Amino acid sequence: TISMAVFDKMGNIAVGTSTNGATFKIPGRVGDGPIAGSSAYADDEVGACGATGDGDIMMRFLPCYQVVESMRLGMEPNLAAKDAISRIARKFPDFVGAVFAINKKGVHAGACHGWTFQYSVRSPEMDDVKVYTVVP
Amino acid sequence: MAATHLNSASIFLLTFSLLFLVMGHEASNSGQYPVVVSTWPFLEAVRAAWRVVDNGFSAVDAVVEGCSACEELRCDGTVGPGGSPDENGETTIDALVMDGVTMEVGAVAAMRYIKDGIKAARLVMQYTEHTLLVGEQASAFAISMGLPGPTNLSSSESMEKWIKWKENHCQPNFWKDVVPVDSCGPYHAKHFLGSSHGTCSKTTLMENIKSRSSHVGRHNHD
Repeated sequence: TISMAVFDKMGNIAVGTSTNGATFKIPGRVGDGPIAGSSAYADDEVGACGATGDGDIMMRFLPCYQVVESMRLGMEPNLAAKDAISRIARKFPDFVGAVFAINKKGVHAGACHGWTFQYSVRSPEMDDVKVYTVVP
Repeated sequence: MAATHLNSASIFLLTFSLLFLVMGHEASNSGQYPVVVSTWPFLEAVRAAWRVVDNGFSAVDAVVEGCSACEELRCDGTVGPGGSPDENGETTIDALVMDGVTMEVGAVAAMRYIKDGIKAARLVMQYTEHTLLVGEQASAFAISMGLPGPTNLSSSESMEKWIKWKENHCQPNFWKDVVPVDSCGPYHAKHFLGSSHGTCSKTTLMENIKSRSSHVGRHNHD
């Protein structure tokens, strides 16, 4: 799954997700890819979030909505990301998933559970894309 | 009189510098844009989005371009056609786009025969008042709005993977509490002898959690 957030030059934010879902799923099964608030969410007053993982579980918790709303309440991205993931892990200790969070000041962070996660960033001060690794 | 003049001049100067400060802050703020962030090291997708947004296009255009790049390149196999076959060997696409300014959303789910997932999602956002279209109706919508299709979204790799899975008695799979347990379907509900009270289902629950974690992972997820 790719989940992407973009701030354009005006500071407007958009997010998007695309996936072909779980392998050997029961036909008709849909994960959290197309669910706003789970795989991705954005509010240009606050920031944005992208997620990946076990969609059957994650869509029950809407981690990206949680991340953005936590940032709205003042949480820094890394705390908001960790908090959203920990809420899921508390109920499903074996779940696999990750989020990245970015606020409108451009501060970003990631959090994950059940696997090591990487996210990529490109911003004006970089010459090329930079990859960040997040461990559970 | 002179004092008043002095007063108003200093107030004017103060206001002007404050304004400048705020503007300056804004200016330095806007220095940190644009920004592209993506799950996983999908470098080409981020570069594709960056080219669009760095040339002054909108955040929505950049997201669609970036995710489309992964749909074409297939990235790690979990995006776009040719990956993640279902139990029938078919690949379908889920996609979403959200505008963080207007809070508008467009999405497609379990979309068949159409490879351009996020472009279809954007069409839903732009030309309907809905949020999510699913299945073959989403495919029909996408074709009617000009996207190419119908196309077979399977690939030789996904078919090969699927055939091996069938030969391995359809294991692992996403069924629970059904029989047969260790072969392909059709499946029927497993009827417990005696009660359906907590204890029996408790152990099955634990089994389910353990079995679930065995096949969701880095190459099998959303």
